[in-house]
Amino acid sequence: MKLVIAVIHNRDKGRVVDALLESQFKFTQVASTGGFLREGNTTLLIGVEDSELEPLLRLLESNCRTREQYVNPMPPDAAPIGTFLPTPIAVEVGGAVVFVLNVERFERF
Amino acid sequence: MKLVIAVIHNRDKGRVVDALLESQFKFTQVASTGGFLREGNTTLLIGVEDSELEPLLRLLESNCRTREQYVNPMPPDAAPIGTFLPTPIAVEVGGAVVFVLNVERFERF
Amino acid sequence: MKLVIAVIHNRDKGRVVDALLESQFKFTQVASTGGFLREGNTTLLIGVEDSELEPLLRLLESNCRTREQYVNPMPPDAAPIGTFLPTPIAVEVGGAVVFVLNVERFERF
Ligand SMILES: Nc1ncnc2c1ncn2[C@@H]1O[C@@H]2COP(=O)(O)O[C@H]3[C@@H](O)[C@H](n4cnc5c(N)ncnc54)O[C@@H]3COP(=O)(O)O[C@H]2[C@H]1O
Ligand SMILES: Nc1ncnc2c1ncn2[C@@H]1O[C@@H]2COP(=O)(O)O[C@H]3[C@@H](O)[C@H](n4cnc5c(N)ncnc54)O[C@@H]3COP(=O)(O)O[C@H]2[C@H]1O
Ligand SMILES: Nc1ncnc2c1ncn2[C@@H]1O[C@@H]2COP(=O)(O)O[C@H]3[C@@H](O)[C@H](n4cnc5c(N)ncnc54)O[C@@H]3COP(=O)(O)O[C@H]2[C@H]1O
Repeated sequence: MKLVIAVIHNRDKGRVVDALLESQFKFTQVASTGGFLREGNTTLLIGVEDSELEPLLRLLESNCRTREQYVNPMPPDAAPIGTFLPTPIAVEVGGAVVFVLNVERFERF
Repeated sequence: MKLVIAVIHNRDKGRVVDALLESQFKFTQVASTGGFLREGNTTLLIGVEDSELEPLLRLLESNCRTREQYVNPMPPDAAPIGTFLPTPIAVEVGGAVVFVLNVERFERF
Repeated sequence: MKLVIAVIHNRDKGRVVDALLESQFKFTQVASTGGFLREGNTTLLIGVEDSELEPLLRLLESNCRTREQYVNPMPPDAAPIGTFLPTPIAVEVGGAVVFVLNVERFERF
């Protein structure tokens, strides 16, 4: 069994959740925040049998879009208000960032 | 050391948290949402010494109840409003879904 | 690749997030709640190459402070209101509690 932890962009969330349900994947959603852009995103916890890992990764790949976003990086908390003049920078915001962890034991009570 | 990630039903949460505290388990609570029913539930992160894993699993087993729930599955985001006539289906909502992960290293600063 | 799951105190959060950004670590923030004190804290998910694990742990160690806090433990949910007379106890609230997990596979779509 594997536990897949996938951080997805909120614009892809509706499409990803529907695709997971259609393919009968079981999962849990956790609201999260991006470290750099400090925007809300979604962290999915998806426990799958080893044989379902490839189909799951294909599903995430086809339902998440990489897009370019112009952003003003947040001033570090330490900077006094008004002194930080951000230059907008283009970042490529990935569709999904995916960690696959090995599950030693799975129980359902 | 193991990290136990347990998704529990919110009706069991009060009882589970009390039992964990009484048994001196240390843990962190994260608010989460079920993928299928889209109802709020709770994801617990519980780091335990290997020797405490069995007692923890027994605690989760005895404090989480499986119950049957009639639900109207949510229409997929894609369906036009009003066209999806759900037939209530009975699902067995587990008390706890538990993933046991191996911790390579634990630090407390 | 390792996935570091770090539970940090909210008073350290601003300093830790700034330090992570300055050192170009990528991470995700999840709002969480302490099991014992039931206070809001923050769980960070930080995926790093193996070679960056030590610098990351040094960063967490130097940006999180252990402090002593006097607390009234919450009455167990089961106790009737007003019967539980807590004696304030001093607890040492750690700066960071850190779990290092092995990542079998990492993908970015
Ligand atoms: N120091 C930096 N300098 C310049 N650009 C930077 C940067 N840090 C991040 N970015 C860019 O900003 C996008 C959003 O990052 P954020 O941290 O808000 O949101 C991230 C974060 O929540 C999560 N994430 C990415 N890598 C992670 C990792 N190694 N560990 C944990 N979470 C990660 O996935 C979200 C999307 O990441 P993605 O890589 O697709 O897209 C990133 C990346 O293209
Ligand atoms: N495609 C489907 N068709 C018919 N019935 C379905 C279904 N998907 C889920 N169910 C049923 O609905 C209950 C609630 O699922 P939900 O996803 O809202 O809430 C889930 C989810 O948040 C989490 N969970 C379960 N399995 C998981 C997994 N493999 N990975 C991650 N989270 C999981 O635990 C909660 C309770 O799960 P549990 O299995 O006890 O109970 C499930 C299951 O009995
Ligand atoms: N049964 C008990 N009796 C007396 N004192 C107790 C206790 N349980 C916890 N404490 C103390 O209270 C502090 C806050 O715990 P809390 O559970 O609210 O907040 C915790 C919890 O959210 C998380 N945490 C700690 N150990 C964990 C573990 N093994 N698994 C998961 N999360 C953990 O890190 C936060 C800070 O933990 P830290 O150990 O630095 O600090 C702890 C500890 O010093």
